Amino acid sequence: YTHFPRKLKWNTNKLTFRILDYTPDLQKSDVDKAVRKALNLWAAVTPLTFKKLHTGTADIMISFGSGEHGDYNPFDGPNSLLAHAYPPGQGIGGDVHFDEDENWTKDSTAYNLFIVAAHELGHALGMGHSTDAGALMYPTYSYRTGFLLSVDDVKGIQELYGPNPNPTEVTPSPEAPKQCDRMLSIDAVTGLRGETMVFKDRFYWRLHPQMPEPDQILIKSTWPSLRNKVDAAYENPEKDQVIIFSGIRMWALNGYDIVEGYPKYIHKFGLPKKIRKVDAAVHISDTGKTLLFTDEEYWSYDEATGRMDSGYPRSIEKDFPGIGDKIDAAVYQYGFLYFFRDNLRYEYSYTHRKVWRILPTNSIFNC
Amino acid sequence: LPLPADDTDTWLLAEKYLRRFYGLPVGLQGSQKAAGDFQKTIKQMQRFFKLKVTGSLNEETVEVMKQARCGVPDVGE
Repeated sequence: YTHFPRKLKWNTNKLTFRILDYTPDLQKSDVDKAVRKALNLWAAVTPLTFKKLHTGTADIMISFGSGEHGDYNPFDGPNSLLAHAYPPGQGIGGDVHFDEDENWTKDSTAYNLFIVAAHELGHALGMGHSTDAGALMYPTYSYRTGFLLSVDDVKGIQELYGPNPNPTEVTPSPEAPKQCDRMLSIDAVTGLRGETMVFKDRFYWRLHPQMPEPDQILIKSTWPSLRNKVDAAYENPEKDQVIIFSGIRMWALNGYDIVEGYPKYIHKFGLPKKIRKVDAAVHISDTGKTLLFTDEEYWSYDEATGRMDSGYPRSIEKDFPGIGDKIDAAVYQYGFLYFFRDNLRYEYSYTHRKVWRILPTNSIFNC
Repeated sequence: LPLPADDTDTWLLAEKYLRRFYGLPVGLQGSQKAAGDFQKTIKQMQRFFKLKVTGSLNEETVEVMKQARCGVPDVGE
């Protein structure tokens, strides 16, 4: 997190705000609700209170404008710049401006006013931009659900104002995982048309052969309808699809687009109803089989026939000696099966049926 | 030079982005100093977004510059 130079902040905890005008995209009440909800986020973790004024000058004046809108800091039409705000201070200090040329919504179909308002109000209270891709104060827009503030945001705002003396139960999202953390474990890994996607918590990293540095992105900023956590994933190159598992549901992606008709239940594979979660999945293109790992056992699904092979489930430990009895993720690359468990990655030779090497999980990022 | 059209567009997008969010000094482009400033500022932006710090306008950096975002600068006064 960052603050403005000289750590600009309000010298009172009792702040006022006024909504000067409204966007035609939403009902007046929806705008009121979005702003109030956004203010409540920051009030929940600080001693700050916000009183609404209907006339006169408030500390935080909120308005919608297009292009040049009176502060010599023009907006730029649809997309790109969505809104801006000014640090605490007199006059324009603390004011929040939204670009009226955007399409404002209260869902994920366009720019969600509540999310953008919460970010801009962070500035109006003294927060700068954060480098944590999961923080509300990260500069680029991404749609997300649940409690918007991350631990990083809460630390930043409480450095300015202290905690809320009467805290209510809030659960800030954890900070973004670090790719070279020695203790890094992952949730799932899959190929996608030559790229590799590694899932961890609310994020996924996108590794591209030409991009030496992986991109860390919020799952929901790419797929708003997916859950915040992925259990397993695999790519079936023959169908040009990636299957993503979360709980008892699975989604099929074609490229980055979710295939129509999904999500479906994982039991469509022929898994028994008692299976509630797939830990890892991997497609072995040489055999056309997809292995599904659940707890200490695994299943073999024949993609060509669309049926589970007979004689399964089988014991992971027995068939893949040396990798342990449970795994977090699996991927098949260059003739090797890579099993991930906690902070270790097991390079397993499928042809010689034995563990070839044991590497740190974060070695997938060349750490 | 001259740059192909889309390169020019990308360059202008980058110049505008870096000027607005990273305080790239205003000045005549093409001069030695301006090129140094440009590279230094790109590095600053790449460091902020945890991209590979190359100082050059690679695809990944331009992709981030095109994302919808807040109009408050990321660094500086």
